[in-house]
Amino acid sequence: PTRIVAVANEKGGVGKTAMVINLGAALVKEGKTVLIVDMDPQHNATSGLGIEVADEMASVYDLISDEGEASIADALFSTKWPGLDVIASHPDLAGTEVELVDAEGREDRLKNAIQPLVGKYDVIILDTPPSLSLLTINVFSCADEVLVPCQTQPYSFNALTGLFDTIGEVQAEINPALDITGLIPTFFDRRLRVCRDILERLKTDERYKGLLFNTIIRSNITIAASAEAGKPVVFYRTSSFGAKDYTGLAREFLMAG
Amino acid sequence: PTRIVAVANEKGGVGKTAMVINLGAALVKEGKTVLIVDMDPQHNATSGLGIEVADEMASVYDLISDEGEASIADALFSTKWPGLDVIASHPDLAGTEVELVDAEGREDRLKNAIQPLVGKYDVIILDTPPSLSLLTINVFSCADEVLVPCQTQPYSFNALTGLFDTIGEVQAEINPALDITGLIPTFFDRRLRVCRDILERLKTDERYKGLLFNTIIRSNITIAASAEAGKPVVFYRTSSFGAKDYTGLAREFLMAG
Ligand SMILES: Nc1ncnc2c1ncn2[C@@H]1O[C@H](COP(=O)(O)OP(=O)(O)OP(=O)(O)O)[C@@H](O)[C@H]1O
Ligand SMILES: Nc1ncnc2c1ncn2[C@@H]1O[C@H](COP(=O)(O)OP(=O)(O)OP(=O)(O)O)[C@@H](O)[C@H]1O
Ligand SMILES: [Mg+2]
Ligand SMILES: [Mg+2]
Repeated sequence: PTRIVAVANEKGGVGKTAMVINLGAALVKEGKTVLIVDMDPQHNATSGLGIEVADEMASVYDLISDEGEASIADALFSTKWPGLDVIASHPDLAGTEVELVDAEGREDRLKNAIQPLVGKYDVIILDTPPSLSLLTINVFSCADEVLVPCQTQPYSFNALTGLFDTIGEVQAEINPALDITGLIPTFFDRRLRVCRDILERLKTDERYKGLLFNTIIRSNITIAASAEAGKPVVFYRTSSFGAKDYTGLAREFLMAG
Repeated sequence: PTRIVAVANEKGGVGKTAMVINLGAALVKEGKTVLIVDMDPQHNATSGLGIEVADEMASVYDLISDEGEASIADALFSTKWPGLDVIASHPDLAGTEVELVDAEGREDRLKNAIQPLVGKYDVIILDTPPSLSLLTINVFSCADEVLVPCQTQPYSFNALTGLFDTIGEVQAEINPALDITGLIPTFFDRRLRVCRDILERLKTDERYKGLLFNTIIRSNITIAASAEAGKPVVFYRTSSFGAKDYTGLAREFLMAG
């Protein structure tokens, strides 16, 4: 069966897109087939995988909005790495919150749109924007699991409360099957007291300690350089810490399934 | 006259809140009076200045929503540092996009709300969430100037196009006086090729080079540590790179006025 996984945290810049791209690619290296759905209007997961976002191209916007014309096949792009496909995003996606405010089943648009693809991939990974708005709710409505990257910095730790509240509301009202599979520390640098402090808080806080993955994503310049190269780090430089950390995450994710 | 300055970039985690807090504090050290308005529902500028966000407290949400009851005096908090005040944010702010979708003058709510305070401070600095939604449009409607922190990473550089487009639309339709005062590179580490590459692109790109400030905010662990301590870096450790960079930014900002 296909595992449908959201990657979310309202805090900006915590490594959501990096996790979507690099976990996706690492799973492909482990022999899985992966579809990435980019639900962030900033479309960094789309461009980060080498797919150029043009004004007129088909995207997930077409699949969830009332004005959309394209089919799922139009919005589905293959990447250079066999087994790794993407449903592209587009800046127009930013208008959905207002466009769908009175629409029927506004939360379930994405779930209905990607239904035909469930079963065709081992894993579907959904990127989210840094907010808890309708786009993120759509993602939570169709996902079975959530992975939460938590930058080892105070603002990111503080953002977990709001995220867990929102997930609780979604479980109660829209998708009871939604489950938080894990919390993954990111941007960890063991030389920095701030990072060690936040990691310690994650390990001891009653709300989070049971969800904490063993894998820690370290702060790593190769991850940033790979994003500039438009390649996942496991295909960019396999010997780097970034590639090692994301390979470890892929394996722990598969064990947790 | 009061300078009203928005700090904005749709990309998450580029140092918007760090700039609001640290520029604000550095201006106070230069003898100015500063009001910070926190328009991000994540309320990091509010908590980052040591003000605890509680469920029932008054906030900017009360000032811009139809359901709000509090007055501006209720939502205005002084910080430990004389001359530095804050209009607090609150998680309820996240609901404004939907609540105000059909409301009269939805873009001008903040402008009208803070009108009584214009003239009472030398500078008013507005923090924004990582999106180009109604909250950010409200900020652009009441500001005269925009400072754009640009993390020296590819996704942040790519986000400038969308931001400049949105600012252009606001200038055409809502606030012709709005002006981009400057672009400030953040998280700069001269050892990293990615950072040097992006800085070079900022310096040579026709759209941005004329707006680029001389001040560069370096990647600096003291800035992160000061955020954990709930203090601006210029009051946390004056000898740090972070304090030096933000003091330089305050002086360049005052010269550009
Ligand atoms: N472990 C890491 N080490 C170093 N740099 C990283 C790491 N993970 C991501 N980055 C870089 O840091 C920046 C922020 O990461 P990213 O854009 O993935 O975060 P995000 O949570 O998706 O941001 P947003 O909230 O804007 O969607 C990017 O430039 C990315 O390349
Ligand atoms: N120059 C810097 N060097 C090191 N750390 C920094 C620097 N500036 C900010 N930080 C830290 O990096 C993280 C991201 O910065 P910040 O939260 O200010 O960005 P933001 O753009 O406001 O994010 P959001 O998009 O979520 O509002 C924070 O934990 C902050 O303390
Ligand atoms: Mg992202
Ligand atoms: Mg912020």
